[in-house]
Amino acid sequence: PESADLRALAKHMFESYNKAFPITKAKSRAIMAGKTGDKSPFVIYDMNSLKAGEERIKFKQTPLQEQNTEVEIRIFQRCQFRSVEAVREITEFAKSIPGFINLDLNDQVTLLKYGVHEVIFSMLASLMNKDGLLIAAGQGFMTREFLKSLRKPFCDIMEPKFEFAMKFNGLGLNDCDIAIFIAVVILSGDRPGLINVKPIEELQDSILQALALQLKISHPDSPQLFAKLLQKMTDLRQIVTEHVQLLHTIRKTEAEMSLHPLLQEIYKDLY
Amino acid sequence: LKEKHKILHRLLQDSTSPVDL
Repeated sequence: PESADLRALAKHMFESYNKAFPITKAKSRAIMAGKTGDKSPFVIYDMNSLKAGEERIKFKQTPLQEQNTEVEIRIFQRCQFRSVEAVREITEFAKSIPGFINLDLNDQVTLLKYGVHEVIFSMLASLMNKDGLLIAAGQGFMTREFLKSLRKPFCDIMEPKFEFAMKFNGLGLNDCDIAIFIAVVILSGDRPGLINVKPIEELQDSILQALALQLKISHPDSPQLFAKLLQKMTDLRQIVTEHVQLLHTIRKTEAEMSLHPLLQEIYKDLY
Repeated sequence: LKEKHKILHRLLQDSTSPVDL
């Protein structure tokens, strides 16, 4: 019966994940392999294709003063809009974790404040391959080389995420594995300022058991996968720390840049 | 903490509320 409970928990997290996140790894891989029957993504690999892509791709939000803004700032603003959207999706997912909404409300805020970027970078890996990443819900594909060719400091934003993604994708996780993993990440009992750690650790413990069983069943040939995946949590913290430092630099040096209020809240006093 | 994280707090209460994208 205990393992039946853990399987039910895994199934529940997978269903919430599919409900909360519009693009899954399976969908992203199908788009990249051209197996969806839709148009293939528009490839952005230089300034001309960027311009053509901006006309062709239907973006969810069109930031104001777009035309006259520098390319790097435009790309960065779109990243911000997508991040804000992702925070909303992750919040919705977190609320579906059994017991999460019964935690102290301050602790819910803390868990999201520290967890959302680790979740964003875990899930971003699903949209990436070694050559680039899917953008705008799979309508576009921006190459890694193009992102590297942007002026400093913007060229430094995505490269560490690609490096992490290549290692993370090497684990061969499926969407159900990822769903449970991000729930484990959110329920980290060692975030600074938590008031009531014990119930968080208890929730995380049952999700960890569900993850261990899930990996055993879906990857019977990789007995070390659970341990390897838990090690990735350390890498994620490192990436977020570097990301926050880079954003501080950008805010100091780029007068034109504005940071969305939700992201300001999250980054303030983070690390 | 809630005061310093008004939007996050609002999303937790009602994730359909607008965040002024």
